[in-house]
Amino acid sequence: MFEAKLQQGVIFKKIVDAIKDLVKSVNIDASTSGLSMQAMDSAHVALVSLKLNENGFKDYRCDRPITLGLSIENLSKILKCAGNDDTITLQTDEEEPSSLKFFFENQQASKISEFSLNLMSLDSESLGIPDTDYSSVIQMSSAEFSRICKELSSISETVEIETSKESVKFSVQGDIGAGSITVKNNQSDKDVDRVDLQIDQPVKLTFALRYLNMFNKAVSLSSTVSLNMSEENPLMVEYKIDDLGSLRFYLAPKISD
Amino acid sequence: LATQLLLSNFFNEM
Repeated sequence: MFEAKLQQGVIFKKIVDAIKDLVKSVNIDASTSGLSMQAMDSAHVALVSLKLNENGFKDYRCDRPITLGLSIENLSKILKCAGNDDTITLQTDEEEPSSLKFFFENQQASKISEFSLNLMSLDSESLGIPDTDYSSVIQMSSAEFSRICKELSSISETVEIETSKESVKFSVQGDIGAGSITVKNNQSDKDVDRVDLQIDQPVKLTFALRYLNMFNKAVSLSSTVSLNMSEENPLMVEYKIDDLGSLRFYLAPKISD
Repeated sequence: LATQLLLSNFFNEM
């Protein structure tokens, strides 16, 4: 028996919206500790990793670990039927479920929707992601980072991110010219302006902006984002989801020939 | 021009 009830169902809707351009189908692994999901884009350049802890759910029960293979497109269609204020419950009684039940309830419990989504059997392509002690960590406004990526992608499809003790520089070079945005440490009390740099070792890495722009669809999940980098490592972009868990994106760097 | 690396250059398949 598996049942997970999320009080703020809108969080689940936002998560699916954030990843639907990146991955087509995912395995959600349910265990006693919560839900986890890891999937790569078709080019195996980017990876999304979701972890939702059981204690973040209103109700959570998972008698034995199960894997739920979902088509993101079909999941999106069902979630469109959930109101932003609804609770969302996932449920199945079977051990090897062929479908997953969804219940959407409004606040007054005066409207209850029930859907059943057919499950897919997907081979698990999971990668071993080592716990990395990143040498450069940037915490900043997710809206601000999203804006920087959007603005720079009009000049080039590739951005170089260079950190130093007191600032991070985003540089682009394209046919029309070049540009850079430098953001300094800023302990402002205004969320949108605050920038927190923890630079043990400076890094200079290059990434494809189109992936960063896809990651930034998660901006509605958290007002802050953290960029985690070490030389010769994929970038890890993390959106923490209050009291529930985190949505992480990994992106392999580009190397200049 | 820059070459895009793959995640399998960094993470091993489980």
